[in-house]
Amino acid sequence: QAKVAEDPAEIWCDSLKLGNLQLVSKLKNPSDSCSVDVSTVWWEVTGCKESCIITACEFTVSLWKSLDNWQWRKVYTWHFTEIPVLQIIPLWDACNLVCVALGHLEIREIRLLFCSDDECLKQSLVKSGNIKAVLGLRHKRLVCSNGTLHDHQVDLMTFSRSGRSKEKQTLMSPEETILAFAEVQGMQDALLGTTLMSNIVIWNLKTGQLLKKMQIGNSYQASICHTAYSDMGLLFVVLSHPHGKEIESMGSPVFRLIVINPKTALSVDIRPYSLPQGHTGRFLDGEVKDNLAAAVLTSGTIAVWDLFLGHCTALLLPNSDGNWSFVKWSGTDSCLLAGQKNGSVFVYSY
Amino acid sequence: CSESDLGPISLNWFEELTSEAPP
Repeated sequence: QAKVAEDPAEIWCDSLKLGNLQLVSKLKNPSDSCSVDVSTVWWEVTGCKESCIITACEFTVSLWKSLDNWQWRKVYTWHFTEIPVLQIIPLWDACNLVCVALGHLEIREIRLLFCSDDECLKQSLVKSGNIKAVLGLRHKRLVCSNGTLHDHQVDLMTFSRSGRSKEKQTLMSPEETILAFAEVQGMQDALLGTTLMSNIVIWNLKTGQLLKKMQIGNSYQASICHTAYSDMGLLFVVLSHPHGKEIESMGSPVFRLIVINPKTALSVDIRPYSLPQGHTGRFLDGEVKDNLAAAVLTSGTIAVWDLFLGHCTALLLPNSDGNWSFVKWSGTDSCLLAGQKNGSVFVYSY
Repeated sequence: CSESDLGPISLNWFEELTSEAPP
């Protein structure tokens, strides 16, 4: 039985189990505008640093503080007037700082959201232009690529604790469109990117050097890198394929694990992560955290894979409210945050 | 995978590529 609490945070607690997922909470944003993203962020609320949920609608971004019993209270809302919000860009180990990307189809602006000492909500413009890819990194850093082929630029920005100032460094451009960035776990000075021409590129963040450009084959064009691990001289990279073609009998791998030798630029496919039989859909949105990968599919279903086990461990079918449209892992625990366009965000423990 | 698939592996690949790459 579901129990629905009063607004602002409607709470559902029941014993519904879907594979390894258990619904523990539901946040309902009363705003009428379309929901676009969710994430978690460290925030100091009433003198105490805690993990909060942050939700984005078209023209608002809201911070939710955790109460007892998986209930949530909205504490801050930043408003935007001209350009709609496209995505939240968390800076993983930062406190009281988060970035958002604004734009229509493509990112036009990146803004930093924070609070002043007197608790006033602030936002500052970090970058504007034709932004192709962006990622928040550890140590209050953000990397973004912008411009067209001829004036292509990759910038690394480091924010101060208060968010008032930033240092900017330029990384060497691979001279082609970057689709996504990924941190390399275990190597804090390394950064990875995937490009439109099916290359994987590696930078040294300390020196800004472009270390290698590696072709990974044309079988999966426009792959998105999600995370990478460095081990025993090899790079293990998790990719997704938004443009993968479905093969009716077996579907298409939603994620793929490949191994690359950065010295030789040779790579080998290790494992595809496909949907269970009877399910189809292409990757729309998703995130990888540690050994868990989650994706929203074109079918409106969310699927979860354990990258070590190699198979799908949970499926979240569209519910009576509609299809899923975005999914994230919480930063601090094994919770899955699943969102719908109507403003509902469901929290599942995994 | 083996060295026959991926070529010779170096544990210090990051430092080596940094010293080889243009500044």
